[in-house]
Amino acid sequence: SDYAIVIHGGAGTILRKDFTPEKETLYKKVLQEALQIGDSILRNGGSSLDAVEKTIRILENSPLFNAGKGAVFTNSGKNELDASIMWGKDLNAGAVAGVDDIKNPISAARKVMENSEHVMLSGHGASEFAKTQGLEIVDQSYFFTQNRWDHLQEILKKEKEMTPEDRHG
Amino acid sequence: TVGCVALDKDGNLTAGTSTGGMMNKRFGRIGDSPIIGAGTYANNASCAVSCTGHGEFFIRLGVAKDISSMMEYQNISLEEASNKAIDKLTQIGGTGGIIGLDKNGNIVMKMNTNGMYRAYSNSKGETEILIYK
Repeated sequence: SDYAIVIHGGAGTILRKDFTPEKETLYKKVLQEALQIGDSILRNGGSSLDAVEKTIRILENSPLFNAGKGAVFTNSGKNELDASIMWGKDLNAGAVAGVDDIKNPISAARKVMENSEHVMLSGHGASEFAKTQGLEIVDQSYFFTQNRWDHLQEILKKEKEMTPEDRHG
Repeated sequence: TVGCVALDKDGNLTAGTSTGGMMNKRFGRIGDSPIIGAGTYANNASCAVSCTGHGEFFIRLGVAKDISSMMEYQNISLEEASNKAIDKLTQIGGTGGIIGLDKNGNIVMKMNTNGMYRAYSNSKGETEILIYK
């Protein structure tokens, strides 16, 4: 192929019986939107780096997936996000870990790759770096989604051990 | 977790992964997503890979880099290397999936779970969106 793009929105216990047709349509719509953004960039001669970043931003901005808005909650009721990016041309790479106020962590990962001498920045320092790069910083409440919160409360209430069925990527 | 791999018209591969981590995690736990070589890897000489699943297992196996290394050192296809990586993951009790692209635009979407939200498209006009196994 001249160009190609592949995306994922997590793997886990995804059963047909848990999915109404409406829910399935909702997920496919966001996947389609993300795919189209990346495909469009590549079709017009853009770089794979741009395609990957812009595509992932769409998925991060959707509450359906466990990244960005829609991220799951930690035991203490926070959202902690991680992201990384790597360019195959020169093996350059960037990553952020445990950040809680960067709207699009994938863009922060790219900034780390391009504008720092490091590969991975974490926590508060990563956020400070993101600010210097002009990335959008948001209040923690931006990442709140009711269903993820309810799921955490359910887990905490039952004090149950995590099982493979609870892990969705 | 979400991820994306892409091959552009200049032949450059990129891989990216972003995640909210594991529900109910504590103590600043970090999974494989931000760790280059575990959950994300790209090399124009071989492939681009993004992973999703139980991060501790992907870290221990260095899954993304392992697929690239198998292609380079064993001279096997992305398809074959990905199958071997998922087999290794399954053998130690890990669950999850990977997406990958090689320098020729060959696509893989592998998992050992019931499903994975995934999709692809290419310059041939081929496109597909899938959820279940």
